[in-house]
Amino acid sequence: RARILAIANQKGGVGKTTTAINLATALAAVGRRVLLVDLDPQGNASTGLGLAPSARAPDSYDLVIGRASLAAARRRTLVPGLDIVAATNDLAGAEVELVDDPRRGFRLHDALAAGAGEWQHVLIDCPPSLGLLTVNALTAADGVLVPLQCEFFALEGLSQLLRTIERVRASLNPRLTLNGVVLTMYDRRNNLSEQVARDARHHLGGRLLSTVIPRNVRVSEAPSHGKPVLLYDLRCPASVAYAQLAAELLRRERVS
Amino acid sequence: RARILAIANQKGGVGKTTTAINLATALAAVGRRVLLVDLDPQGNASTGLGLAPSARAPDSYDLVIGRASLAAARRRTLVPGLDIVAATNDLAGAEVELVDDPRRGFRLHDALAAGAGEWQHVLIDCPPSLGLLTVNALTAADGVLVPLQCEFFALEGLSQLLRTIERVRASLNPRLTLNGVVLTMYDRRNNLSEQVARDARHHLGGRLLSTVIPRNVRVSEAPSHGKPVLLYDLRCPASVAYAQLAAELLRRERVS
Ligand SMILES: Nc1ncnc2c1ncn2[C@@H]1O[C@H](COP(=O)(O)OP(=O)(O)OP(=O)(O)O)[C@@H](O)[C@H]1O
Ligand SMILES: Nc1ncnc2c1ncn2[C@@H]1O[C@H](COP(=O)(O)OP(=O)(O)OP(=O)(O)O)[C@@H](O)[C@H]1O
Ligand SMILES: [Mg+2]
Ligand SMILES: [Mg+2]
Repeated sequence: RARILAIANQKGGVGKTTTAINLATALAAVGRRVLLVDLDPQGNASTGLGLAPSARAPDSYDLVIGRASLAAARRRTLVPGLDIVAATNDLAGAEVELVDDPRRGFRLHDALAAGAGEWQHVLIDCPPSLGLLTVNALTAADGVLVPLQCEFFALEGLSQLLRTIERVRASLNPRLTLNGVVLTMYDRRNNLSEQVARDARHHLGGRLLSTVIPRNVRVSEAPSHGKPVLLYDLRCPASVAYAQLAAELLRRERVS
Repeated sequence: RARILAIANQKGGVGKTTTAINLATALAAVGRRVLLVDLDPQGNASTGLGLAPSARAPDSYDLVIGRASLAAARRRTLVPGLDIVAATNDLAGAEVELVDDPRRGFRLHDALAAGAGEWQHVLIDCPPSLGLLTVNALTAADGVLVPLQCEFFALEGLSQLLRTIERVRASLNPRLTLNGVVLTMYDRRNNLSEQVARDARHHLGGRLLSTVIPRNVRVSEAPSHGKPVLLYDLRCPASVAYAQLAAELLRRERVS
């Protein structure tokens, strides 16, 4: 059975998509079979893996509303061992369309349960909100990885997110655990990053992963080439950090 | 009648809240009477203006669902001439609660129509999505200001946002116009910023404002002090840019 990991945080621009793309690539690079589900109508994870908007059907919208199976929606990416279910803006309509469906929170869970055995890991990139799409991801998932940008506003939303995870565990998905919180865009040139890191360590203790992802311009250059930064510039500090993150998560999975 | 400006972009972390807080402060600093409506359940604009979470009721949730009037929900900020309707996480519930209300898109419009005459400008900070809260802001507004981060993913979502603005103008709010797009977090040390700026100028022409907001660490330090960067460090490059933005928008309003 695949281990399913939701990458979530309602704060915008904290590195959810960048973490989803590069963690998935790093896991594939060590031989794991990985599926990335793009559950954000912006479709940034699909773009960052080189999928043109016209080459995404059937997509995660079709999967969630039950119009396409996982076998039909999965497609290969340029990364060996990494498949994707892409996203288009159609996904923005799902929230309203499913509002009367009593199982609207379980749509993704049901779609993955029917066919995710082919992969060892499924990663889900979530949109910046705690609406129906993110609830679907948390209901389908075994664990949650929370990217935390080293900024004041990002720290503020964390307790709200942890409460939401707890609520989903209590009502929809009893197996849901917090895999960890990972600091992103850490800039050692400015004090704020270290202040946020210290606060996060204080509040989170062992839930804060030891891998820290540094701010690194090569990361933001990579999407315009349709490649993960791990392929765009393997030796840059962010690529090294994402490879370390994959190793840390695999170690933690083995012991849990 | 107050001019109502929605600050919107579904891409996360592009500088919506930072622009809302500092543009509102710059307008108040030149003697305009300004109201900022925080329409994001994260409540970052409220935090950035020093409002403790316990001191926000009645809030924008109460305003939108009709439980409180504008007169009851408005409160003073530390900036003379700038009032706010604050936000708490309660606002996250509005989307589902209003789903059966035929006037769910007009709730904010109706609340502001009944009492916004006291201010010359109303600015609305939107969450990172194109859901009901952002639709409410676009329906209540005369114009939209779009912060555009100088990053590849941010550019990708722009055409979707412009289509949504057009759709709201055609169906819900015929007076809605695009006031302009403003580049944020421009970093002259990296080529990507200039590439994005060039692309944006090419696609947008005169819709791209000439003021560019530079990336500047003082901006991200200010919220932890509960102050706009204009009060935290008036002479830093970002404060100067936000003052210029206010002047540019006032100039454009006069000629339109
Ligand atoms: N370590 C990093 N160094 C430099 N830039 C980064 C880094 N991580 C992410 N970025 C850039 O920051 C921006 C935001 O990252 P990303 O889009 O991954 O965040 P997100 O949380 O998925 O955003 P959204 O909330 O819109 O889904 C992107 O332009 C990305 O390229
Ligand atoms: N010019 C700037 N220079 C440096 N940092 C900035 C600048 N503008 C914004 N920031 C920082 O970047 C982060 C994102 O900005 P902000 O929260 O204003 O974006 P947003 O679009 O409102 O995010 P969300 O989509 O979550 O609502 C914040 O931590 C903010 O302090
Ligand atoms: Mg994303
Ligand atoms: Mg914001």
